[in-house]
Amino acid sequence: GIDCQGGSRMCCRQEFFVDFREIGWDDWIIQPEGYAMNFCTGQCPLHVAGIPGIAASFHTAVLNLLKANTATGTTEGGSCCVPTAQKPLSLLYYDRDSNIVKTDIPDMVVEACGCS
Amino acid sequence: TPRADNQCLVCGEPTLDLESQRKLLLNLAKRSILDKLHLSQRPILSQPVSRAALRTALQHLRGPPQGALPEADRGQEYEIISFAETGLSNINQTRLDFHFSDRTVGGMEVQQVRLMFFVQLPPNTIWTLKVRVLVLDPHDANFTLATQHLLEVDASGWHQLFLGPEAQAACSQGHLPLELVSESQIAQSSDILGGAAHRPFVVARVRVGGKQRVRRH
Repeated sequence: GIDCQGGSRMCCRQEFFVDFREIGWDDWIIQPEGYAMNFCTGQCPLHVAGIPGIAASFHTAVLNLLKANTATGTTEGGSCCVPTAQKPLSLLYYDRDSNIVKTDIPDMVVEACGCS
Repeated sequence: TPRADNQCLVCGEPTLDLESQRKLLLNLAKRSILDKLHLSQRPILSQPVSRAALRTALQHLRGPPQGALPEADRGQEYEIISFAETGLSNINQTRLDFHFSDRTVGGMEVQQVRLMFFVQLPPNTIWTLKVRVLVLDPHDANFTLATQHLLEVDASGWHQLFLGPEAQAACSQGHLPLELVSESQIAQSSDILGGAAHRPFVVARVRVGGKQRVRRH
């Protein structure tokens, strides 16, 4: 995946960390200390459509750009910037009755993004 | 990423300033976690949980504390088998001696002792047998009774009898003397001796006390 940096307008993964202490949730969530709610943002022009994440190479993009340009009118859209790799979030927390509960929530942390 | 006209690329809404965007994302994160935990709101703790309880729960969760050896490493467990040597016996009383060399049980913790024996009985009979565990009386070097077990054997074949701590102590000292007393005429205690293929034996499960390592015998 491509991590968002600087002024890149291409589809990338934007890191966003939620600190449980900052939002006042550290009293009932024991572990971890926060949640990496990364998300995907950016454009998926035609010439990178269908090239999810790290598989995209500069050479491929350029070739595709040539093909796309020769196609009549390049229109944006039709391809979205979506997660291509995710991992679960393991939580250890107190429930209402002060029991300690451990839960693994699947697909909660975005690891990589790409164009669908 | 704002477009030239300051509208969101994806939804076309006007873009948010950073602080508003941050609030939106934090709320989104809260909602996402609560939904996945099937909670309508965050739990309100009615009574605080002690740190000790929390530490215990975390230890359970993570398994043995770092650095603690797993059970097997804390001391290897062995089973040591000793076949009976026959001592004095008469019609209804038989003496069995089981020996363990210092080299095998020295420095070991005997955790369990089983007597395994074979009997051949006529069908539909019940043979009552008393198994006595003897100990050496330090004063007069005679054997005295430490404990006894009453058995009712109702079938031919191999049988086992778990012996108590007295027998474990005797094994750890290297010598376990037993006395079998037949309580009925069905069979004689000496029948238990069987042939070479059916000689009684004792299985002592021991754990190396960490002082020395002994290979399995």
